[in-house]
Amino acid sequence: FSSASNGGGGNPFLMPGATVATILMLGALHVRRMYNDKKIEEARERGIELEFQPDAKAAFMRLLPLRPISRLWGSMTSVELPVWLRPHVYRAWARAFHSNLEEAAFPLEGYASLQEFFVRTLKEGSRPIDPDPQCLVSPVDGTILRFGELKGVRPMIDQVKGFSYSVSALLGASSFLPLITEGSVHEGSSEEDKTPTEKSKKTSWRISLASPKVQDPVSVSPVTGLFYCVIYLKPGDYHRVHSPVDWSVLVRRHFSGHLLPLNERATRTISNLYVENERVVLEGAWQGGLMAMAAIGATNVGSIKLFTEPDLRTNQPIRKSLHVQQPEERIYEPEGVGMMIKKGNEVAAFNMG
Amino acid sequence: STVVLVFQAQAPKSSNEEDSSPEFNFCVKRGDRIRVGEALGR
Repeated sequence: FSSASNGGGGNPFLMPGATVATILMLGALHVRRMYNDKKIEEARERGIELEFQPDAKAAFMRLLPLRPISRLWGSMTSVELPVWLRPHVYRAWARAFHSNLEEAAFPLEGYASLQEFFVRTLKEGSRPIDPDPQCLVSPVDGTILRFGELKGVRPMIDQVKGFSYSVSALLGASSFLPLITEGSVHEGSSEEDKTPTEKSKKTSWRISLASPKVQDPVSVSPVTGLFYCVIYLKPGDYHRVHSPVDWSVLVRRHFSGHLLPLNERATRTISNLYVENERVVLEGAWQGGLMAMAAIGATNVGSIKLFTEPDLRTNQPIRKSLHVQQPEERIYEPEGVGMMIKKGNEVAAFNMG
Repeated sequence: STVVLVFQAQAPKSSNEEDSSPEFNFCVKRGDRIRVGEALGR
């Protein structure tokens, strides 16, 4: 501006013209995005599900250095804000992403950075846990994407209509499938004095193929009575993960994968999202049998902190090729018993960067 | 971010039953907003 106005030889209209053009272009893109979102919402209300349709933008996403971008985003959001600025920033975030500030456990001035605010705890009593022992509760705030019963020897879950991924790829190569279902569900008379939870914990441990080094299979048949539920957390949602039931966590697997976005557009256009993205899988047993929970990160929320294992580090700079996805696995001691977690207890938290 | 739950839900079998039957009913539907602690199913 100053060099142009000082007669330095430049076009005085170039900078303001370029600025106006950029603003108009961004505005047009935003309007187009809102229009597309509205069409998708209307289609959903009519019961129409849009099919998997990869496009050039999705292909381009895979070329981006998403991990460094995610880590940079984390660095930016961890900057400590002046106390006077904090309420304004967090109110703006809450307004943009529909967060309920009334639930935050502490005054807004108490959260030093946006990252700290993002992983905030809630006031006591904000999330009552359904006490029915037969009830499995949601581990997170979010939107139900998909749920149902899994069948067959290689059960698949739909990422979106037209594209599905295997449960074994999501949880780990030998998890759950195939399960031993003959002659091992119930023990003899010595087990009768144990509680149902203790029985199913021990027998489920024996029938789980979580890791080849854990046990030897006796016989194999297709899995039965297996269910799933996929829950999406929007940026404004409470981002801590709680236990859905009383259970014993026996194994933890950490997949260092990509950090592709997980929004609706991405699920419709990018294949293998949930089985390629960085994620932490907890596997164990509850009174109904086997239980597994996969917490999957995304570009803007790239790290997963496990309260059961505070030293676990996620969203690290990756030097090796990500082509071969081998999880890092840890068996919780004591082996065969694992770590007991009560329903409703905090298990993990997602965070930025 | 996304959370995927995969779980078995076998009812305990009684002495006169050969196999335990899967018994789990979801009480949500697609698109529902849900919060921590609310029932997914029983």
